[in-house]
Amino acid sequence: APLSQINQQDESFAKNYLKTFFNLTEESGPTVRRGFNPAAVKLMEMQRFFGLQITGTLDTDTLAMMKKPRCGVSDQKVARFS
Amino acid sequence: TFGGFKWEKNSLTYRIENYTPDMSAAEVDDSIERALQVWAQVTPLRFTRIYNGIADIMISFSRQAHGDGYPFDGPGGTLAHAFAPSTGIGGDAHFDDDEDFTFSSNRGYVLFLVAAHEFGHSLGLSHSDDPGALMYPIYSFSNPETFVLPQDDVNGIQSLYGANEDPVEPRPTAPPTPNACDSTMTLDAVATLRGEMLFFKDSFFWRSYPQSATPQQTRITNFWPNAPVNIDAAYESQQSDRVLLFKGRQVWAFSGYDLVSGYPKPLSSLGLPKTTKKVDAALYDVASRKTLFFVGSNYYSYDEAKETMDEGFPKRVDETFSGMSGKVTAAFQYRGFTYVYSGPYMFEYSLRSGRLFRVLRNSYFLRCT
Repeated sequence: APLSQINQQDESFAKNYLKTFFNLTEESGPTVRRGFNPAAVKLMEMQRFFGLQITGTLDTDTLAMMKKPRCGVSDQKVARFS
Repeated sequence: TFGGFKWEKNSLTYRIENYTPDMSAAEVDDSIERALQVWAQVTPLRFTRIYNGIADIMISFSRQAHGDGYPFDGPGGTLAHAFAPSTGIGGDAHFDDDEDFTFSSNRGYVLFLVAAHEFGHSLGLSHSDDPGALMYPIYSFSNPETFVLPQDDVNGIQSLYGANEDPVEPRPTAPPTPNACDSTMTLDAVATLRGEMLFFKDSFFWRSYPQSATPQQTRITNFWPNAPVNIDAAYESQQSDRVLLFKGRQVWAFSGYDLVSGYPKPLSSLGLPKTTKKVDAALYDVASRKTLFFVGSNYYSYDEAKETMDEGFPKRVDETFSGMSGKVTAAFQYRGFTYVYSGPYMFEYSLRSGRLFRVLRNSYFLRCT
């Protein structure tokens, strides 16, 4: 069931979600890795964990799952405790 | 688990440092105590409350930044967090006081449920990807009075601490999360939704996308918070772009995620006799724009456009669906074929001719992955 269209605010929200719960880190400096989009990889991890369709893109189902009330412990198991 | 982190002792202390204004102190005390007992019932772990000093599990309510480097985010979003077993902050559980916690209501977040989940972390459990598990990271309301720890969580905690040698008898067991690989499973209902297939069982349903081999399992109430569980029947009205769920003498209609105003309604609002106790299955026929309601050994035909029941019904099921002698348990239509379920079997028909093509199993559409 479609939600509203995904906008820039949603994308920013999703990025923060992935940083908080899937240990997404923002790359800085001149390093360019071809064919590697860390946000898409983390998005796929999240979609796999929740049994969503694995697209690697921010779709409405994925965004809806991100907006559900949840526990604040990272889903990347060791991230918080390593 | 968090790589096997666990307490090296079975006697643990806890301390409630402060209270939320949402509930009385007695309600908080009771919620916390019962949340710890959830884990004590299935392990050798025992919990003792202390009122000052440092406990293994320090429990507090706070807002925004609260000194641990993981600030809360205001209402919604993160409800609470907890730290894996270790000294210092290890084991501690923090609750976001910008949330509306409750003792047992489904308005707000039941503190007992949130705390039981967090204490799972305090004892060494990570998140589960089983949507029926307490350790699934998404909050889902359930009645705290009838709560039973799901088997996935029992397995997790017992992998760390072993079983309770002195269990309370009879030990309650939670129904396992339905498994798509169970070839004996009888689905409650099957429906379509904007090109997807929905398979309902107990409190859950699977969504199956034509382009994906893996069905996605979700709690019904995570998708439709106002929906019933353990439903009898479901169908998608392509006429009104709604999904209708049936349970007992009532029908619920959803448009997207939202319950349509005025629902739930009695079955008689669809023209079914007032004596009808339940609908066993329902399907929407795209060609005729009629909906068939299966009730016992009969079925009715409902005109979606006119919103009236067709004349000449009910008819016997086996009058139209040759060979269907068993009870119809679910039904839907896909790519012009009509699928009628009876137990774990699915019968493929042409609705126009009534011809039976194949007898298949659940796994034909609901794949075991």
